[in-house]
Amino acid sequence: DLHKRYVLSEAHYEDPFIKSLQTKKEYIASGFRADYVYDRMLTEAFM
Amino acid sequence: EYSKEKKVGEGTYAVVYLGTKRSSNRRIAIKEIKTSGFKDGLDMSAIREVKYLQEMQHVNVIELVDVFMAQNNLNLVLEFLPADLEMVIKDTSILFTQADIKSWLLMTLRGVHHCHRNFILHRDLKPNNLLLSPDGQLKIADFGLARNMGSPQEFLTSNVVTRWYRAPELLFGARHYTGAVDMWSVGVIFAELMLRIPYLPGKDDIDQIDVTFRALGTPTDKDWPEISTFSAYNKIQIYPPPSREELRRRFIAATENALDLMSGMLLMNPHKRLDPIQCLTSEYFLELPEPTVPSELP
Amino acid sequence: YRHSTQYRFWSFTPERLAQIRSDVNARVTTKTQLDMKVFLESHPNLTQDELAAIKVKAVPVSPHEELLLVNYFARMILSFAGKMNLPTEVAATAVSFFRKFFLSNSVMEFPPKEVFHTTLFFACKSENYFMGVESFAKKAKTSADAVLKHEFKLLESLNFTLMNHHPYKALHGFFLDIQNVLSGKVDMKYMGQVYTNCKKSISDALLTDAIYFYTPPQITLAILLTEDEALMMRYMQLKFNLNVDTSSANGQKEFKQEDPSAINAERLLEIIKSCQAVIE
Repeated sequence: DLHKRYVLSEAHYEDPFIKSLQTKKEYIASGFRADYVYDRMLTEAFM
Repeated sequence: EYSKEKKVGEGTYAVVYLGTKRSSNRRIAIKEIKTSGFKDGLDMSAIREVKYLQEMQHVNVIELVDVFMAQNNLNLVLEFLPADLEMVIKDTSILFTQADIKSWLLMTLRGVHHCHRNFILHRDLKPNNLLLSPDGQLKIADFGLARNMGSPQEFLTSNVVTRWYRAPELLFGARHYTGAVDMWSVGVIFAELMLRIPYLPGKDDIDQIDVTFRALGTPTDKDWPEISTFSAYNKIQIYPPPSREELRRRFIAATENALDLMSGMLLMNPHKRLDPIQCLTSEYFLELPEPTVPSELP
Repeated sequence: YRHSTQYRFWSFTPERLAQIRSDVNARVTTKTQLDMKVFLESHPNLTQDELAAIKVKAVPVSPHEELLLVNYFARMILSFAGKMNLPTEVAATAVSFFRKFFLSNSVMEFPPKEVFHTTLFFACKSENYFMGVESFAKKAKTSADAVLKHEFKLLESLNFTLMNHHPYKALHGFFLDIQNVLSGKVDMKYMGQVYTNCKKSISDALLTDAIYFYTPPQITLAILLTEDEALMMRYMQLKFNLNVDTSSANGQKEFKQEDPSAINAERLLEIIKSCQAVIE
């Protein structure tokens, strides 16, 4: 499908677990990306 | 169904044979996984190859034709790919053009994009894992170090990717990295295609950090927030990033867009490093020369 | 998902799945009876009591008994993985491997107890949760040999397909999308509770045949429907342009589709409800 069945809108997500990781130094330095996590979960939901 | 005609290689956990698939008379390669002597049962590399190759069918990813057991050995039947990019780069009798380089880079990025959209990290991209088929197609191979993109709370090992192609976050021991580590490797391969010699050939892991920063500048907290939290960071030499002029001199045949693309793949901060889609849609692939048609590649 | 091995090799209709199980059972029953015949012929001087006992006891299990036995041990895998503190996805993969193993092998040839640890250990390796076989065997109070004994047979029975898409990630995805679609209308604290309950229900669903009949997202939505029908229906209406037409004659809630190009929401709802029935 060319049209994903979801819109990734990080601003709407209240995800305490992911948000806590985003603030950890070793996550930031590693290049951790919350939007990659969200994209993966949404893909699994709409595959 | 399969014959093993000639042994062509032996690695730590597998022996590779050339052979034929009888029903179609198709040339194939058979990777026979050694099973004796592994105290923990089937080797992780074999499990990874099987697990991830089974899920992908893409022209720029090596095809897993079949898997079977024989004499208590696991056999992976793979498509026959007689050459790889390392051979081409090293063989100075082969002249190749900017259009050729663009074609190989395009196929590599398509293959990496397919892996990443399946949330699979390759984690060992380098020229001799980019194999070439008789019709010129470039295919990503050797998924022995591949893994699913980590679940958020997972700790990934940083001891992956062959040293010269290893991203700075890995050199610093990062445990929560992303597909950006593959993009770094592709950036180094791109540089090597243009230079025809390895771009960042470190002698050991420490030297690799020094070679990398000497060539591309030492990152600071400003352009890579929290980098100073890596313990190894405090012991390194500070080098200035190269000027655009210096880059031009180093890559004399590269166009401005080529330099932009390469620099984008070699951005120190993994957050900002280009992802496969940004690379595939970059100006570099829209400007002349057009990428060489695979069947006409050297 | 259609390219995934989970869809291509491991999705069945209920009829097909029943057929697979009875074929396995029939194959091994025949073999067992043959073995029995050979045994009796090579032991001519058995007493009447012994012959009577064999006649009563040495009876092959039925497909239904096999299924009960396999599901019993599959449930044990989940609880055992919990005790070993294995991650949820590793436990789920072990259950998946274990149940798939017995779609091509019978408990009469491979005692489930013997395959139990092998699937757990192999799931750890496959899900990058690697631990050495010695330390695994110690934790599992078994021997390394016992753990490795059927590893090849397991890999072969899995048709060399190891990638699992479990509904947990889909649950996380819907958890996010619901916040987007129902933005401002959901109480996050409540959503957290719904999420936790659904996660537990997903683990139970892995023990049912729903995983062979439906996709991970469908299973997730079925579990969400059970957990909170009102929330789920609101989400469906807004997400899939369902408008609830309450004017219909028999008072049943009918759903009419506005944007036909989108997912066929009525069809989806039917599938989710039938999935819900299987899980329950």
